Amino acid sequence: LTQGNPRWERTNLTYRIENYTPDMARADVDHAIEKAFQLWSNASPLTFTRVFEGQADIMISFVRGDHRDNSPFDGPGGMLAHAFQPGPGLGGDAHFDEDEMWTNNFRNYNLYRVAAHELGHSLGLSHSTDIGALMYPSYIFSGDVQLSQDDIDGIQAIYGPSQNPTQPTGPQTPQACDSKLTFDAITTIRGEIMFLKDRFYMRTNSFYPEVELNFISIFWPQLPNGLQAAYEVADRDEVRFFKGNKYWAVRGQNVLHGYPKDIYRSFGFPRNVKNIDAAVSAEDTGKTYFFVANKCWRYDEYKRSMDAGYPKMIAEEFPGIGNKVDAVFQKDGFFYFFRGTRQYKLDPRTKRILTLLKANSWFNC
Amino acid sequence: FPAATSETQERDVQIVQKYLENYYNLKSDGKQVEKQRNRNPVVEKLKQMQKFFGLKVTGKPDAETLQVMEKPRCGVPDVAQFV
Repeated sequence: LTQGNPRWERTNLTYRIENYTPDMARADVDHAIEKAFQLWSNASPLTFTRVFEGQADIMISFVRGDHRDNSPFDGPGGMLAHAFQPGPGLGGDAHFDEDEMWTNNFRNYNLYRVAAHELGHSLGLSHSTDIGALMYPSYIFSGDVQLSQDDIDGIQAIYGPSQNPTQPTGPQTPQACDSKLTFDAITTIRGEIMFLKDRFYMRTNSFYPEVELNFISIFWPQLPNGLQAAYEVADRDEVRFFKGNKYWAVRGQNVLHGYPKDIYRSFGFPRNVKNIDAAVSAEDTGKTYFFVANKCWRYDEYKRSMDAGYPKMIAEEFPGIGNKVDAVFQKDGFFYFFRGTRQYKLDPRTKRILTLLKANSWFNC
Repeated sequence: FPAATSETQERDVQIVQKYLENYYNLKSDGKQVEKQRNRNPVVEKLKQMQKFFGLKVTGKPDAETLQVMEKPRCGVPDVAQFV
């Protein structure tokens, strides 16, 4: 919330697009701005009506450099846009830097995404420390533009709940030290460990104690949200991500050509397998274990075929870790199995469980 | 990492100064009104920025901090009013 809690006293507000960027078709600019207003009206009692002349509450314009509002823009990059808190005259107005390239797709900078943020300021919100929130200060375009729960809480703290019969909710950003944290998938990648949850990855490294949390799309914009399993084939410098009956392979930040592929043709799964819960590849043997519900398959990366005698019950193959796996990875020869907030360290050679840990034990909480 | 040359350091100082002036209310004329004489306003503001972004709060422009400062962003300050 903004210092002094500035807000509009009316809920039926007007806006006007004063000029257009040459980077996009006018209709695309209109649409981007309209969608951005819709995000905020869906989550609050506010309504927005477009006007085409005269003074509107929220005046929207594309300007460059010093545009006489005491806050000059800075050329390409850096500052992309700004907007003033609710109030008369300049209050509520949103300015977009014409020295940027404005787009309606992945390329920098997506106008819908930036407008959604700036209109938050026009309505009285300040910046959020939640990287998953639209009101986070730095530009991140994860492919979809939606209010996070943090954004919804903010706008409703100023204007009250939406009048929609069902109150909108938004995604919550995982907190590394939340004792209830669980994971969708975990994989090693070039010597590091990457923990995946919803739209986010978390990673640690020895020289920086803070857990890095960001959008998976930062590295691989082509991957879908809600990945379910992932594993690394180290000697091919490849990481495979699974969702439903599809999977993608990446090398570093590049998604390999020809993906997604389906798990039936590539690995020989029967058609009744609809998705993979977890997967890990044992570096020393080239054997990859796939976990599906209460069963596991073993795949030979060299022969590129499933081993005979599988699937087996997880409880039989890996006694003691329960009969379902959320995520698993291998580090220094040990398997780490994750189920809910529990983590089992297991020696794959003896199949013995060595330690029981909390799921977020890797995050120095 | 390669040893930072003096140009790199100078450039980093510029980045930090500009960022803190734009978004953390650091006074550009150096006449920062200080309650305690011996506090360095740049270090204080840098810590404020590192805390906001969940970085290690060191008061020093380490690589992660500079990386965040170089990301494109909204022109509205993170701490002060924008009116």
